Amino acid sequence: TVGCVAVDGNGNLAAATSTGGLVNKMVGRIGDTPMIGAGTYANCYCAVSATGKGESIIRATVARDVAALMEYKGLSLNEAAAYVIEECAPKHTAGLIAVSAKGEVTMPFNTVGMFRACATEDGHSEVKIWPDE
Amino acid sequence: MGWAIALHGGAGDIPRAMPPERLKPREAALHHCLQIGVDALKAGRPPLDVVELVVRELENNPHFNAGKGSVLTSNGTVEMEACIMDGNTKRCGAVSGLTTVKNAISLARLVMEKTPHIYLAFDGAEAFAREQGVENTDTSHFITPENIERLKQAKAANRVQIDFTQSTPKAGEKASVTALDSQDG
Repeated sequence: TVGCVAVDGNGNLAAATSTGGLVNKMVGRIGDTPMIGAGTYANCYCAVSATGKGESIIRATVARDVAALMEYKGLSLNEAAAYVIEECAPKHTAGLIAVSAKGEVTMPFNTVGMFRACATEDGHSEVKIWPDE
Repeated sequence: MGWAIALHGGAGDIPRAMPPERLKPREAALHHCLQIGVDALKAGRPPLDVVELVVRELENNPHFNAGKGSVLTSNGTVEMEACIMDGNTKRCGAVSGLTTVKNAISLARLVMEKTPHIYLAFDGAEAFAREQGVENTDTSHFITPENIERLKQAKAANRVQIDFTQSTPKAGEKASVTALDSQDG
């Protein structure tokens, strides 16, 4: 799976995800990150793209839950994304990338690794795979 | 407040011992795609354009599981999916079950912009792609030798697996109930 989230200097947000699914999946299987609200979501608070085991991501409505925690509980992007990945999605099944309207970035995951990269206007940039790099 | 961008190329049981010949191209692709996105944002492109642009680039890279390089179904075919969403308007579009569309993400955007619907799948999505003149290609374009081998290994281990997860069953596991082949995931 691949995905990208972006926000401009005016707080406009967008998310996109694309995938081939699972190795050896059944023909006709729909259930991966493109499901709106599950693996991909954007509103005026944040934009989210998830990756991992699609069935788990759908059950946990991963992407929408990040936005909902920000909107209804007032959590920051980091707090909301960390809660969803650590408490909602089963272990070893999911990761996500997200940006907020304020230009924050987070990329949590509960798998061994996640191919990921980010950059912000203040000059921060990173490309990583495993958690402790 | 300022612009920001993040991208991913899949998650899973990525081995730390991944050989350099497999690791380096993926790292290079992440750098390349990030730079494309940064340049687009700096140029004032709307975030919706930026995420489509970056995902198209990732789809065209055979080292990631989307577009060229998509993993294979149990029948050895590809069935690709994509979704795009605009935060301001909450407009969105999604597609599933694509077999010939070169860039699924761009078709998802057309679903969002050119139809009253938000999700098209399989034959209907392919027909819509042809109607819109979206670039298509033979299915073989998407299939890589690496993914043919991964399917063989997954079948041998009787597993369904997420991106980059190794297909060898762990000691003591019953192959038929490992990973995703259990019905509860």
